[in-house]
Amino acid sequence: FDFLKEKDEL
Amino acid sequence: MNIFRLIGDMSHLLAIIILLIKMWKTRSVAGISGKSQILFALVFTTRYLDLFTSFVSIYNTCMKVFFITASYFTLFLMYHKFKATYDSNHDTFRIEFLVVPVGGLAFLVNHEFAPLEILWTFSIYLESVAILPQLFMVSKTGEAETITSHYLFALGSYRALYLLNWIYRYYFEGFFDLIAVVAGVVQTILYCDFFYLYITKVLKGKKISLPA
Repeated sequence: FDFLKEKDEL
Repeated sequence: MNIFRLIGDMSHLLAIIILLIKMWKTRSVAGISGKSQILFALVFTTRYLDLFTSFVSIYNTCMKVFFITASYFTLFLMYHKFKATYDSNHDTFRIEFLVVPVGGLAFLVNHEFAPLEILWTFSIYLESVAILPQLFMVSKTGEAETITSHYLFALGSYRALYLLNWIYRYYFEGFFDLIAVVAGVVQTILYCDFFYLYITKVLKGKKISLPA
């Protein structure tokens, strides 16, 4: 899984 | 960004606007749980701390500012301006029974043991149960105003749409966040019986009246 460090969701 | 997340965010925005309209037009907060609104303000505060440190997009920043501003304005209306109409006798859910366990879980289960990450995890877990005081209040009062039902439907739909957004992102972007998905599933499940009542009753012009 690629845990997106940059939180781009609200 | 994808269509599911966009509609989800719009549904979330709509829910908050419906609530503000209901309060402003009826000049009353009857039937609304102040406890849930406190939890939502806490969710936005702990989740959007990166508002000033990381810029994602104009849209992202504007929505975060609106959500935080609207949630505190809602608290102001509930506990100051329209305080006289706040039904504290029916808004009795002990939110410390939610905040404390969620806080503990955020420390134990997270992606990274760092302050911002733990606060983000706390806000994700808290949001999944933040509606409980409101649903508890509706079950105690035995009914909900139609506009409150629309508020709850929009609010519940937003996270259900986010589940579709995560499925989309998993297949097309290889993105997956187990914590957000599990909490989102729990959150959406909590609305299921309300969704059933809303679709079978409210959409047929009846009011929601739970067996008290």
